[in-house]
Amino acid sequence: ALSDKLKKVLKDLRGESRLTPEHLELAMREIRIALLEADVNFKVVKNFIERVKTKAVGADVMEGLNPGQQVVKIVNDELVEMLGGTSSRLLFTSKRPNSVMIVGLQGSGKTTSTGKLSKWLKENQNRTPLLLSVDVYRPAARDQLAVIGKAIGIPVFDGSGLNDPLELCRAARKHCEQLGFDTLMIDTAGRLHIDDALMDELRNIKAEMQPTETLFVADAMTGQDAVKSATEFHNQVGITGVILTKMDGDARGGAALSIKEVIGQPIKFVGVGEKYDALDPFYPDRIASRILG
Amino acid sequence: FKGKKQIDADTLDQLEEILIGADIGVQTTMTIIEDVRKQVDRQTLKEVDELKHVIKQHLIDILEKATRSRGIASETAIPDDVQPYVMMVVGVNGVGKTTTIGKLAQRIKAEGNSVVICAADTFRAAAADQLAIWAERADVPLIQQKQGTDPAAVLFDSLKAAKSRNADVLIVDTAGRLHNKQNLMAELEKMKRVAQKEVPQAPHEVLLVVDAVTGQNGLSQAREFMKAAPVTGLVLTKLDGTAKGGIAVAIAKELNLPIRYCGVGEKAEDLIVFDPQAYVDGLFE
Ligand SMILES: Nc1nc2c(ncn2[C@@H]2O[C@H](COP(=O)(O)OP(=O)(O)OP(=O)(O)O)[C@@H](O)[C@H]2O)c(=O)[nH]1
Ligand SMILES: Nc1nc2c(ncn2[C@@H]2O[C@H](COP(=O)(O)OP(=O)(O)OP(=O)(O)O)[C@@H](O)[C@H]2O)c(=O)[nH]1
Ligand SMILES: [Mg+2]
Ligand SMILES: [Mg+2]
Repeated sequence: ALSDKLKKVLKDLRGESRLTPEHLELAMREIRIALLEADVNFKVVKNFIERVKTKAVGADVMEGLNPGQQVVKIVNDELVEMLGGTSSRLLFTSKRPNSVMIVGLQGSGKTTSTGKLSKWLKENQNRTPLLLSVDVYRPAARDQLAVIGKAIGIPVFDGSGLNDPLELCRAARKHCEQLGFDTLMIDTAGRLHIDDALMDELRNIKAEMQPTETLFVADAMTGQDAVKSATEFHNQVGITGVILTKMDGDARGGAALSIKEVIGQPIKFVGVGEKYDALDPFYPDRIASRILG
Repeated sequence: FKGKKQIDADTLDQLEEILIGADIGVQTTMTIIEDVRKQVDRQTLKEVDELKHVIKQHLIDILEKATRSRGIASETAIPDDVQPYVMMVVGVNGVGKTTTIGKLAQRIKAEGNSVVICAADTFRAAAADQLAIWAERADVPLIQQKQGTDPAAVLFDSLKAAKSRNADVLIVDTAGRLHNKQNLMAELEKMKRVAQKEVPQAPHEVLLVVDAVTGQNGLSQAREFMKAAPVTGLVLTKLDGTAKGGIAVAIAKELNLPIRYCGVGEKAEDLIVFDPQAYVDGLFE
């Protein structure tokens, strides 16, 4: 674990009560390696190390801690602060329906998360959701959402006969207005942030539907690329929150810090399994200790 | 270091960032950079272009060593007495297994083989429907059962069907599974045993599909999947994105697993045979 590595590296600091710049250089090297191995983006690591150095230099070694443990505490606290607070609620207005857009790269877990989130909204924010798939590309994508809706008892808009995302959105919105659904959950097709036509499609859907939340669904095992995709989705479409999926795996999850750092939006939920109740609120302290390893 | 000719203090740092940024990983990157630094200090390397070439060659050596160590399992070199040649496609959730099978079926059929696909993902919503569309596109038969059936049972049926139809190749789609889930890895092991019992030496090829955006967790994925099934090679998907898939280099180095194919898009033709030179050139683009 990082604290053991630091203990070794700083062992000759025994009896000293303050962290010196020399010792910090040694410690920062170990921390940099730990964060890179946890998949935090190397630019984010650079900035993080600078911030920690500033806070740690000259800091007292607290009673009962060895210098290595003191450094870990400063790193951990800084990581928790950067990851943001727990804000596991979605924002809504009094307009009916409100729309929630679910976006992200291929295979990240959007369709599954759409099911989980709508179940969560029904049970925790008293919403009446209608599910809509505008994934007109992936084989059986709309069938997949239909099966999920049936499994969780939440209606799915039947868009058969329509093959254009905007038309599907308008029809589903009308359906909400007529039948009283207050939340339209829009599951979009996976896409690359460098695919101009598809990023354009997202902008058009957003302009038409004016969603109160646009959630970026990201895979917890994502490596250095997390910064690129998150930045592009945020700059081109505008993200209001993040769902980090597959956290029931053993990925350290450094992508969480990278994404939060570059787009500044809260990580709202964490996917922890394939079943539709496997959605947890985001707790920064848990993710921080997981990233540090 | 675009346009820079001579190596200076920044050059090695920039190269280190390219390798780390490509998900090659800290350990492999440090080994390569240290090796190169020695040559720079000894003045046996003076120019940036030479340096890039040396690093690229270092990476190609890692990738080619993995290929040689395992001998290519290849559907283009199936011995005549193997029937059917059984290929299992495995990996964690959402990496592109089902789509890759759609592409492989089309490719293998075009090479003159009769292909059958087994829909052994009986868990995920609409998994069989998704695969059915791909099977239809490749015009190959699909063996499937309803959601919830034991995947080993579907595999068993598919092996019987492939044998009775004298199919050349059986491609098995499996459910996405996280490698730290013991029960799911045990299920994979059971499927391997079922295949072994029905066809000697089966599964002849086990492809582990890895998403190009995967970070260091890709190494744990490879390690754990190799314990549950005789993985023979990797398919690196979504290389049409901005991620470089460098974790495949770490996997090649540590586990000697070769990259067999790369997924470069979502259409049936978007599968290419892995080319180490092209791949390594792409890392530096
Ligand atoms: N273990 C685990 N699996 C997950 C989680 N979230 C999603 N999955 C699985 O990940 C795979 C991909 O999920 P999808 O919901 O189809 O992903 P998607 O983003 O909609 O995919 P595209 O629409 O093709 O871009 C499926 O096998 C899901 O069951 C999670 O939190 N944990
Ligand atoms: N851009 C791109 N997308 C890909 C590639 N391969 C697969 N995909 C997409 O990735 C998503 C997931 O693909 P699937 O084939 O469903 O992945 P899977 O591993 O079978 O998923 P599960 O069975 O749910 O674990 C789909 O949207 C595919 O179209 C590729 O090479 N490039
Ligand atoms: Mg989807
Ligand atoms: Mg699949």
